[in-house]
Amino acid sequence: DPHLNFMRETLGIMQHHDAITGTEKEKVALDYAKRLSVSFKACEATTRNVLNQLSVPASQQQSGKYVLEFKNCPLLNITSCPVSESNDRFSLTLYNPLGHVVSEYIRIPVSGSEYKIIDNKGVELATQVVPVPGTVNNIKHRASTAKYELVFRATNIPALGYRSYYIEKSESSRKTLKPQATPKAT
Amino acid sequence: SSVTFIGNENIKLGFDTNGFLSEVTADGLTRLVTQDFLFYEGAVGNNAEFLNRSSGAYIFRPNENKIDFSSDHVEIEVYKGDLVEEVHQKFNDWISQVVRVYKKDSFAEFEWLVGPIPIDDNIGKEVITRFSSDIESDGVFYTDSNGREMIKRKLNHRDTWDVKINEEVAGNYYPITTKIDLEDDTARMAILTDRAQGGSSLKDGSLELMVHRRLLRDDAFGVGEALNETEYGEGLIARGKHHLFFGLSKDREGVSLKSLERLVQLEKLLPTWKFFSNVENYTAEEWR
Repeated sequence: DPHLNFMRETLGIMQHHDAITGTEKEKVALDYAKRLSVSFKACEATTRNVLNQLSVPASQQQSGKYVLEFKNCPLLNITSCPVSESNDRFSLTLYNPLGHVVSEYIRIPVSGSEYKIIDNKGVELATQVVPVPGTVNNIKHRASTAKYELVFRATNIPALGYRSYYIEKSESSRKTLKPQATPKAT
Repeated sequence: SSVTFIGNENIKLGFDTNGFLSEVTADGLTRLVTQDFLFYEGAVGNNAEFLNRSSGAYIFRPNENKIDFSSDHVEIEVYKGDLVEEVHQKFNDWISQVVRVYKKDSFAEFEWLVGPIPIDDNIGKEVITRFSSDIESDGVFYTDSNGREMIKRKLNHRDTWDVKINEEVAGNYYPITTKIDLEDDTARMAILTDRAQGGSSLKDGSLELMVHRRLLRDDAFGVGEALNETEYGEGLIARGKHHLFFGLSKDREGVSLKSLERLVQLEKLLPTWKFFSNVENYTAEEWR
């Protein structure tokens, strides 16, 4: 509840007419952004616990063997995600908040140019890698090592349910394209 | 040296030799559709006079409706694969865009990146993206009301009183929270937004949306500071997406473009939540 309450309180503040329309002072806008960021972080703990309860068999939960850290990447909208950029193997879990089955094209910032994606049934999916545009405002102002975006189509994600994917950098990509620096977590 | 195409069997986009979007083919229709980034110069007024206030956080008021093109030539790079085809466009040092069509979609995605807006010339700027087509919309366009009912708008007109529009741009701007569209008897064009933006249709067949603004004067409505956003030194960069739908305005085998827009709107505004896990120590089999 403390985690959820911080988000509840923040969303209450966000109902103010200045927050809705953007007519607040700049420093207030920064404070709004900070509050939202802290509340998402707080709720991350809740979603992580729930996903582990759903995905790890009850018999294994005590041992903690298969318990995973489910992390949000809040800067995914500007093509930045420390987990996918710096790990050769990572998994992606998609939760569908809608009341119907959806299929969605997914884009993940990555440092290599060749990846293999396996779905929860063990089937290897078609992938495509596209370079991140090299424009001035994109390079200078993003703290990210991602040179590419990995694209795939996630199909039939159940209504109010989830589907997970295992993503692995290919051997050749691992040798030739090591990230130059660790992405900043800010 | 010739038109560059990206697309799939549902929708195809053509880009002219200057790098601008020039045509769209969908539903068997090929029409001239152009897209460009422009900016209005923000009005600098005398805040003591109510009708002469500066453009600011509360009000959008271009200086004598003056509008400038961001570029007359766009550098482009084209990437085509099995899942997505993309054109990366660079309009200038502070505006760029990726236009993409995924293999199974029947709409195009425009991911724009604008900023930091330069102000060395001491002019506040309000940047728009404008899609122009030959659709004969007769001054009528539709804007949404918080994702619910679409509301009919007519240029220089109000339904319940005789209006005299003193500001022909700002006086025709409306809030767009998710969608703006227009159509004639044959064709239809709609744009979905990923956030609330100001928008309008100032000419037949044309839709515009304001994507970013940087202003140097307070508009004296209460905030007490200019919408300049210099906290991080040189102004903010905004990045977002528009989804362009184009096709027949009538039903296609019982399915209308409008119903597709409605479904995509829901899926774009409420996409899947993404959770990443480090599985360096697991093989794919162990992970399963």
